[in-house]
Amino acid sequence: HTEPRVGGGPGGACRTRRLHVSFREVGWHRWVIAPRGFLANFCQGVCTLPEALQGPGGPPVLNHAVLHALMHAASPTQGAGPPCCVPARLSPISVLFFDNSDNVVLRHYEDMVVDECGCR
Amino acid sequence: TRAPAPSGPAAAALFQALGMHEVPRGVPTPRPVPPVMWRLFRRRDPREARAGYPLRPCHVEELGVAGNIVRHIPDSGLFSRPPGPTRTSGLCPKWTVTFDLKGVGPAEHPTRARLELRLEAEHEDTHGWELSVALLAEVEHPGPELLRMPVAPGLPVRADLLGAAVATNASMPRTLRLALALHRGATTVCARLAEASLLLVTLDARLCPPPRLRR
Repeated sequence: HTEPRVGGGPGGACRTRRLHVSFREVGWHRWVIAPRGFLANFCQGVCTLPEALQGPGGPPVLNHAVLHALMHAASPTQGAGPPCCVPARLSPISVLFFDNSDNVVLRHYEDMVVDECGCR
Repeated sequence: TRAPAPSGPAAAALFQALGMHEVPRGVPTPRPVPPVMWRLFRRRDPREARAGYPLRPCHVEELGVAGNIVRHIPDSGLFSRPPGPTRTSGLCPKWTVTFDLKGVGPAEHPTRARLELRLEAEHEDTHGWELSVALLAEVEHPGPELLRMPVAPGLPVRADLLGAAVATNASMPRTLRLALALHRGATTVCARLAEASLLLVTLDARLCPPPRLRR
């Protein structure tokens, strides 16, 4: 279940969008015990100036992203677009499931939930 | 229209990326989830972690060891045993327990291997027994005794096998077979092995976050 995709309008700055991963929808619900799903989120939005320069609450802007956005504003070409809107901070989840030998397994996975997005 | 979930080589690559070396067959035999596994799962939930005590990555707090994969492996030979405590010439019965370790990946290193047993006796007023554990090789003869420990009636039995039956720095065997024997001592009654399982914690360093480098 995702937020509707946004276009390149003024309201479409790079930020975290909601994405709920349902294990039932991907067909894993028979062997995944818990959780049934999780809020994984995703990043979407434009990274042109000034959107590429996030406020003090956001992730630190890479110098490369600023100059990339500046270069793109000065000379927009198809080959070198604006910086990419990508995950800047992620967090882990744990998954409880049955393996093929019917053992109960608890596995810890890093980088499963997007907490913060940034222009990179 | 919804596209079907990836299958075949695409699914295998996807599961390999998630650190699983085989595609789940999808329809497990239903069995209750052991309480210890629920407890460990809830303990890892960031919403239930206590404020000010952040979860350490690649560490199983409740068991006090490094690790990112915990398995509860039931004894696969449980139903081949006689239901009651059979005695042979005055001795308590001996049992063979078998644990299927095929799901353990080659990159996983064990950090805890705990044998858990539940013994049931007809009379709880015994003085307890002594349990001995030996590794059972391909031939049916048990190897040298790995450990011997006192066992109290009515209490769960927990024996640490790491370093004894499970090597710390070697790859895991595909199957672990153990010979268990109960020694009566001064007690006159024997017990029945009602349940046997292995709680295995492993660490796959590839799934741990890399240390942050200073620029």
